[in-house]
Amino acid sequence: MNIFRLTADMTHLMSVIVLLLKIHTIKSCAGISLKTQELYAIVFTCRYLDIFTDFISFYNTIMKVIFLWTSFSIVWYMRYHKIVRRSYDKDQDTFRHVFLMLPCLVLALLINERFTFKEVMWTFSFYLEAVAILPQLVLLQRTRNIDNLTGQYIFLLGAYRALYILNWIYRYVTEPNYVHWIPWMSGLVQTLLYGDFFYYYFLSWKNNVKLQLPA
Amino acid sequence: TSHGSSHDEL
Repeated sequence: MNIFRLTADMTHLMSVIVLLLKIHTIKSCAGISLKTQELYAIVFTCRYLDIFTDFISFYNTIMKVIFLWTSFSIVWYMRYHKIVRRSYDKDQDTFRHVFLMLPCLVLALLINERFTFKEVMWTFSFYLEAVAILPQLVLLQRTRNIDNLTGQYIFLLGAYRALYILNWIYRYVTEPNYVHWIPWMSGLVQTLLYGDFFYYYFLSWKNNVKLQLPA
Repeated sequence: TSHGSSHDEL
């Protein structure tokens, strides 16, 4: 475990905490895409199929449980909580899951490290995570008023992905035979998708004005 | 194995 990896995981954890804070304290999920949250629940379910079969470390298992538990509870809150669900902007959040999931599944069946069920699901989770933010970015662009917590949530998600790239570089340099093209390439694509958002986030931060994406 | 080492990431 290197410092980049630990910071990445903690940033990921913080993003989830920020989102849950918004849901719990303000009882609002305004500006949050349920489609993206559902895709994340699918991503973690497919990736962590090894949770009961392969023990890596106590840290690893705990974090997997946290990401599974929180992703499903966020979806539950947005769909079923009687107050939170009222703030969900269904008409703006129109992205279709299938358009993202189907190509990712086909790609996972074609390009993987090993053709086994668990391995294909693991690969699929990386391809899907790379594009899972798209419904959220589309919703963000449609939302005129982006509140601070939503902006911070997406910023932390993007930062987590960028830190993972540093972790991969560090591991590639320090560990022999550490080469993993599938997480690298999908991670790179995922991080690039945040580029535009980062640009406007820093601009609003620098000029001390409310974050707003151009239409 | 080098294969397993990618799965130690979250």
